[in-house]
Amino acid sequence: ARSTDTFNYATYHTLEEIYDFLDLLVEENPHLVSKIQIGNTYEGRPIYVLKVTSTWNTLLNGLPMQTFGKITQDYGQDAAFTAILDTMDIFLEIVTNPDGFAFTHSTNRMWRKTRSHTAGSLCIGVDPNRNWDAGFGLSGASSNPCSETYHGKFANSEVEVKSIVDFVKDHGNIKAFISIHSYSQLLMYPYGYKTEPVPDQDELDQLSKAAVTALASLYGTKFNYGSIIKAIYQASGSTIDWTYSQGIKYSFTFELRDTGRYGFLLPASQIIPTAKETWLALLTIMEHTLNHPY
Amino acid sequence: LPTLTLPRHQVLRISVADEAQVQKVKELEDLEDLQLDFWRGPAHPGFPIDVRVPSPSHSISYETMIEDVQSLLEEEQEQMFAFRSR
Repeated sequence: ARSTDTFNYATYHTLEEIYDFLDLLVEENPHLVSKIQIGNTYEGRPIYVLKVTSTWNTLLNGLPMQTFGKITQDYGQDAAFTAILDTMDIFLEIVTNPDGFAFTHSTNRMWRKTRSHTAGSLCIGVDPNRNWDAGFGLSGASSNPCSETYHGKFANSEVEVKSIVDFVKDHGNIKAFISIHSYSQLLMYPYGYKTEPVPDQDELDQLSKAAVTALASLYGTKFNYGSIIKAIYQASGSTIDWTYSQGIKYSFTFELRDTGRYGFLLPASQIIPTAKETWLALLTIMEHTLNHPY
Repeated sequence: LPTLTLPRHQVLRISVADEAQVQKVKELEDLEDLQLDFWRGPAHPGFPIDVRVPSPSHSISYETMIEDVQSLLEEEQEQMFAFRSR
């Protein structure tokens, strides 16, 4: 595409096309958007985070690209969003597992792990959402390298995870962290590895309710919400259990469309509606973060 | 990819009635040679399990969510190439 206007948001893209899109976005909005490389993958691909300039901090991880256009369009137009951006930086990491993503295009569309090799095993890859240093290795992950939920040899063993850990720690002032997955139509908060409620349970539950209500207002898409361990199942070493342990109160993880009819094979025709409804939930969380400094 | 000579893959939704069946499905999950790809793993009764399987299995009740994964993949690929060639 020659511009983000002619980029086709209603189809799936290769890693190269997505990375070209990042450069287009930066080129078109030099005053608002810049690109940061936070590391290299196991196979040597760059890992990028986009920074949308302001002065406070939210980290959005794995956001659908159609939302980018919205961000640059709405700044200055939408009062609520402009207020957020005037106070907070937004960091966006679209491709959190570039090696795995490239592999889904070249060889196995169903691949979900990283592509790292495990000594002593023929099986490849670690579940990047079981590799974080929060309840690492406890039940709710597998110690079998051939399993889809293999947690890896040690916490942060995956460079794709360590790059984000270092970025979050170096920054040191992130106030909300949102990790986005598919599928099941869920909005979840910590914990995944234990049943004990988080200290901020009531506030996170109320905010989740408001966010899923906003999301449903567009197309009626129904999301459930709750802690990871209650809403879905026990999962140890998950992303937001770690970010919460770092003091990032507003730590959430989404499972977007659908509820299983297509599952991981969501038709491209649903990309834009999914992004539009998710944006309303993200806006709700960002506004709450803005209005409740801590 | 089509180059693999695979039986038709399907995605099945398993409805487990009780904890015993959850454990049964968990045992299945550990049998690597069955090549079961759990999209939504076994958790607790009432929580639907989605699994991509090379072929249907046993008498645990299930419904087929995706008849033919390969045709969906091809449709998706065609859509991408069509856009790119346009």
